[in-house]
Amino acid sequence: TRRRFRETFDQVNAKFQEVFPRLFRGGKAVLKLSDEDDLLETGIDIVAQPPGKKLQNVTLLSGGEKALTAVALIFSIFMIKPSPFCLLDEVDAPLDDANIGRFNEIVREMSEISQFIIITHNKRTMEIADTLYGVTMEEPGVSKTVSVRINEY
Amino acid sequence: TRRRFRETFDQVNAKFQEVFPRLFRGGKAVLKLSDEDDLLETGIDIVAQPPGKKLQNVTLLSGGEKALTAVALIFSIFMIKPSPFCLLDEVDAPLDDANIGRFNEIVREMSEISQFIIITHNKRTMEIADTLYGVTMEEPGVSKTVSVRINEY
Amino acid sequence: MKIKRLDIVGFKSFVDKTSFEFSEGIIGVVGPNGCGKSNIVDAIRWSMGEQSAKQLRGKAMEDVIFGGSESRKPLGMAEVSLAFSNDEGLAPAAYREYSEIVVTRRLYRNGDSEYLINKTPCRLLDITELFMDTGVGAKAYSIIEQGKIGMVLNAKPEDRRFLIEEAA
Amino acid sequence: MKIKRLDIVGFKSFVDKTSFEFSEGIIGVVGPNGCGKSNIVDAIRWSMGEQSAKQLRGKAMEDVIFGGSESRKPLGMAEVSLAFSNDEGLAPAAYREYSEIVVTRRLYRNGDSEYLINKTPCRLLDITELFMDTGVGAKAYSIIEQGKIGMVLNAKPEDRRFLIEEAA
Ligand SMILES: Nc1ncnc2c1ncn2[C@@H]1O[C@H](COP(=O)(O)OP(=O)(O)OP(=O)(O)O)[C@@H](O)[C@H]1O
Ligand SMILES: Nc1ncnc2c1ncn2[C@@H]1O[C@H](COP(=O)(O)OP(=O)(O)OP(=O)(O)O)[C@@H](O)[C@H]1O
Ligand SMILES: [Mg+2]
Ligand SMILES: [Mg+2]
Repeated sequence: TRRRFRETFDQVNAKFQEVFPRLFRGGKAVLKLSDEDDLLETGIDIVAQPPGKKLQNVTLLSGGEKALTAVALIFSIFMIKPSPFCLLDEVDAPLDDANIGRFNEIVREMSEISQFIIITHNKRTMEIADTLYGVTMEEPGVSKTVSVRINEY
Repeated sequence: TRRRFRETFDQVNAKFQEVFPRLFRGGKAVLKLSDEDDLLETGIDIVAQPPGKKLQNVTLLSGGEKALTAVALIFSIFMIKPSPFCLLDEVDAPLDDANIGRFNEIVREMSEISQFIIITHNKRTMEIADTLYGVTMEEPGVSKTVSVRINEY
Repeated sequence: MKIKRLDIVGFKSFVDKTSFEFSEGIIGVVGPNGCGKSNIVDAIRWSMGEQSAKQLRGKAMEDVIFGGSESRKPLGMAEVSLAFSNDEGLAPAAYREYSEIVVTRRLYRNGDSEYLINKTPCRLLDITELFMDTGVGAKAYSIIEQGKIGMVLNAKPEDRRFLIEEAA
Repeated sequence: MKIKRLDIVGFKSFVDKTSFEFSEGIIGVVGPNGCGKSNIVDAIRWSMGEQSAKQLRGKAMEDVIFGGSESRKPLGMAEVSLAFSNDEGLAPAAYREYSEIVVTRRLYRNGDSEYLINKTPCRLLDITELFMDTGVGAKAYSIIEQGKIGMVLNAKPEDRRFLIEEAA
């Protein structure tokens, strides 16, 4: 399992170095093992540098930059070992319009492999849905749903 | 100070019971001291019930409901003991359009007493600003601002 | 194995039986604050065997049973079913002849639990093993809950390794 | 006492001197992710005497000094000034004859700090006392940082009492 962890880590790391600049339209990021000699206990550090900015502690990144970096990592793992479905609950909340556009583009690509279910309040994100489930509470405390098929396959 | 804590608590509690139904368009909420006999150490419990729903643990509330309940409490404290300014950084992020409308209404009222500085990505919230500061980074890593005066006094 | 359908009744704010078809393509879920969107995510986690009420925003597991509203009485049971399609024959040996595999979980207010696979009673262990074998169990990176995306960057480096471990 | 103006130079992403007029009415701050909006909030907290780098998203206080970009070299000092108007004569006795009170904080990369009130060097204590006396110090409920609104409800009941204590 030590070898499997190392292999998976390297694959995810390679993907992460690809996905981050796609979401940030530039810049670079990499994962680092905090203890290369102890694969059973080592932690994983994230090093991220948005385009044009100097490399600094990830803690100094903005709310939107942190969310987008986390999305880059999650999606990288997903691309290496896809699940049948991926549920994202308001992940786009801290993102501005430009970043939501790039986020949606990658989700579209990944939805060829797996089923994506995205909860959102954002109109731009709603636009990439093929089916929209509207959840309502006309009767207070009682949830109902209405589904709208947008695209036919 | 035990008496001042009790007085402030009671005033804030009365305000909270007023502000919550304004933000939620109904429902009720109240603050409870976890230990009435120990005013120096007691914690403060929040009991909140959105309109039409049954009273349950606040942990079960939705992301938007939790944020709005927290806003109701913060604003209640603010109304009892205003600060010269109030800084809100993307507080409206989890709120839907209807709740943002009521949130903005209360901010407008409170801005008569204190200066409100609101960071937002939301177009509806931008509409209540009298001055808009646009922050940009044309030169990567270097912040610049442009200010637009919307309303004259 | 693809997910076909989710059926919810008596779970949190889904009082009446509600079915979600997992149709082709991207599914968007929308609606006002508090209408029940995140409760759908909780229902999926719960059907996969979630044992921690805290992970479902509750204090006790009983909190997931519909507790009533101003117009409805509380219910005595919560039930969620997750249906998988087995068109590609990828299911574990025991279920190979089924074209559909339905996992059902019930919780009664007295604390009793029931677990079923294709309407046959089974143990929680059978359900978690089925999810493991079909690759659906990797919740850590396939379910990102509301407000939790920030935890990836704020986590201690040691706490982040489970993301790689789940994929390994 | 009303705030009139905030001047930032060398603090985080505000390399060049930037002034914010606190004009009448509601001030909205907008811009894309990472452009510097929350850094303005950090600058205000820092000018009020914030001693914890972690509260400003840094590891060490040196992190607030502009660290460079692809087009600019790092700077050696960060400086933030907060100007109050004293038109209503509400300032503490020592400053009563001033129409404006300006609090300035500087940090040099070698770790040296300077604090000034109306360009006169003073101690950090004088600044925090001034903020206390003018009622500006109540940060707990007058500054809500990004992502922090959730903490009000998720906090333990004992951790919530400081909100009332600050107002009492
Ligand atoms: N056992 C239960 N019985 C009845 N109602 C419940 C139960 N558990 C949770 N709820 C209700 O469900 C609502 C929360 O739903 P949910 O979190 O799904 O909202 P949401 O659509 O995600 O909203 P948001 O957009 O604010 O995130 C709360 O109002 C809560 O009171
Ligand atoms: N000492 C420093 N030197 C240079 N740049 C810095 C420094 N400290 C922080 N930054 C940069 O400031 C940016 C963050 O700015 P800020 O948090 O204000 O963004 P924001 O406008 O609030 O964005 P969002 O909408 O995503 O919340 C980061 O990209 C970070 O790299
Ligand atoms: Mg939700
Ligand atoms: Mg920010």
